Amino acid sequence: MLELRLVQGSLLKKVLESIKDLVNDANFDCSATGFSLQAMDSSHVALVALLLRSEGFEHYRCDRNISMGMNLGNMAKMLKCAGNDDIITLKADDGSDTVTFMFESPTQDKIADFEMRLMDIDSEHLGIPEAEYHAILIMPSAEFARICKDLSSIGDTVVISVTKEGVKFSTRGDIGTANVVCRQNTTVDKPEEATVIEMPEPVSLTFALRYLNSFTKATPLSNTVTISLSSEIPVVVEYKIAEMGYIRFYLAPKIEE
Amino acid sequence: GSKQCTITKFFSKK
Repeated sequence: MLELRLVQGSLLKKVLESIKDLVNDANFDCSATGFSLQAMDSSHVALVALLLRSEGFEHYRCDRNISMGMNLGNMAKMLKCAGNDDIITLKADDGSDTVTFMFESPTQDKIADFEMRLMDIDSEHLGIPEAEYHAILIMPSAEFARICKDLSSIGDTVVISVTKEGVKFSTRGDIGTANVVCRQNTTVDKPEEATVIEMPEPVSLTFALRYLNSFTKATPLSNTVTISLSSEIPVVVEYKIAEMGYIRFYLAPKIEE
Repeated sequence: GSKQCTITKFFSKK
């Protein structure tokens, strides 16, 4: 028996909106520690890892570890029917091939339940090695989304270079070139507006902008985004999910032939 | 030009 009750149902709505266009079908893994997912996009260039810890749920009952295969587009369609303030409960009986999403309005005067068929998805989990990052960038998530959107109107790949001056996002295309430089700025009113660069050493990597733009669909989840870079390995773009966990996007770099 | 790598080049199946 599985019964997960999330009072801040809007978090789950936002999570699905941020991954449904990147990944089609995925297995959600439920265990005592929490509700998680790890899946690659169809081209195996990007990987998303989601964790919602059990403590973040108002009620978390997971009698045994189970993995539920879902079509994320269909799941997103059902979650769209939940109000932003609704409590969302996810239920599945042992051995059942369906999952039920229950939406309760805050005043409990409206209760809806949507039942979705589960799928068999064979996907092995990848081992993600802990890495020492050469540069860690923490910046307002809206700012990162704006930069990716603006640059993708000029070119389709971005070179992200971190030096002690700051971080530079560069692109070039048929109509010309664009460079955006963000400097460290910690003298701000609110901490979430700061741009922090922890950079033990300079690094420069090239990525496809369309994936980064896809990752920024997670912007509503967090005011800040953490971008961890190291030479020759995937970048990690992480959005924290309010005291519950995180959604991490890994993107493989483009390497000079 | 630069060649797009896949994530599986870096992360191995468990």
